[in-house]
Amino acid sequence: SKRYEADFHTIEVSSLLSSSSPCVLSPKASKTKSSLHVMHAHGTCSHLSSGKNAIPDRVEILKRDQARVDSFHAKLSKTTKTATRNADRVRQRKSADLPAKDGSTIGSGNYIVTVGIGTPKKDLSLIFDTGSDLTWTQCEPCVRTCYSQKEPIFNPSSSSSYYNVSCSSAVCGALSSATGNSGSCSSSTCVYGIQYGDQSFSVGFLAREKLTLTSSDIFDGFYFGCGENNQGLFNGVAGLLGLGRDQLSFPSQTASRYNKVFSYCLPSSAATTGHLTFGSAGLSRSVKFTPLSSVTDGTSFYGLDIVGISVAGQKLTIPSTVFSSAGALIDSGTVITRLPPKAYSALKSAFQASMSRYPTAPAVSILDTCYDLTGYRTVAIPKVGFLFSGGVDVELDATGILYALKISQVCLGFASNSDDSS
Amino acid sequence: VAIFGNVQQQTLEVVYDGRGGRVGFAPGGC
Repeated sequence: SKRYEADFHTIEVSSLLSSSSPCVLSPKASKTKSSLHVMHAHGTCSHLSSGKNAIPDRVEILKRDQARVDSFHAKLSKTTKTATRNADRVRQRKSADLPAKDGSTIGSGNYIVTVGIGTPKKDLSLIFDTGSDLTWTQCEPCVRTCYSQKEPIFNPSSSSSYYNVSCSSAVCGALSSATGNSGSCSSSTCVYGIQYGDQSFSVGFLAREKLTLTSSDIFDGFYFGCGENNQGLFNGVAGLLGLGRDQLSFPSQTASRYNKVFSYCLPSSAATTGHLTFGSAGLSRSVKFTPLSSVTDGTSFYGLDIVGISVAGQKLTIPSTVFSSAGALIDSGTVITRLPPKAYSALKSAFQASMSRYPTAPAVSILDTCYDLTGYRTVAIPKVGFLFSGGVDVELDATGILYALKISQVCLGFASNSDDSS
Repeated sequence: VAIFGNVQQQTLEVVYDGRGGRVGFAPGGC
């Protein structure tokens, strides 16, 4: 019995789908000085969750998630190929090594935070994204098109702290690494453009503005994109907070205050909030660190080295080269974890063996291991752990193992890449 | 590449230390 409890989670089946419970706020985000509440863009806690910005269904979320993953693979593939070429040729400038156009797709399993922009400040809800760098918001007068957003669109002419950036400035030149596109000029003003893998885009003026995280954490002269032409599946949010590693990202621009340290906790339900906290104050003493992987050198992604996976307390037999040849990264905007085929196959087999008592259900989209839990009050699922380099063992929460479309179709929340080298 | 996605990150405290070149994890972060 003790062994079973150690190796399995017992969860209420009714908890697998979103409820309409009242919102419970994160105590850490409420108490910590440099901390913001993190919430599902369309959960109970979000003021965006109504009207025509309705939450996309879960099949649509999975479809958009694959587009984001495809664009990451394309970006890394180009970077790797360029790096290989450069080994045999004259070293080129860093900007030339970067992909010309593609960013990542926004996806739709998005988490948002609210920040203040301008003077007087306007509160805007932004997707927070560790997989991209440029922070931007839609701006009036929207010279081409703006998509529908819940909050009023930011109007720079109403802010006393807004300044356009000259196209001769160094920061305009930094756009190529932050967005994949060089800055351009319009009446001496720097114009940025960022296009995402699903053809969503934002184009507008690169600007400096006051950004207010909290009443005690205010940044004058923060560089951001004031988007005058924006299209895509942004689901009613006002823009994006770029948390990647590029020099224009939020962590880099605020490095003197926070030393490029930030942390977050993603809530397990739409009726609770988590936190996004900048700086190292208040970090849990139980945090275990793994080194950033060299697989993402030359990019602004955060690379990880996965070295093993366990299911129900048993380490899976996966050759170490399966992980090392492909590498890994961590991303706040990708919904479903992708694994090399051999690793996914081992995970799937072990999971199926532990779940053999439950009836199976049809596969859906990228998820191929599903169960019909109709009629069950609770379900026992095997615990899943990831081992990262440096001996960092991370046991996933019960909510991080399954992805429920409906009670009759609850799936293992992992997917396979198309080949072991992608 | 493999990608560690946000379903699997739920309730973990995930720490990014850009200057120290490391990423950290702790359970029960929310």
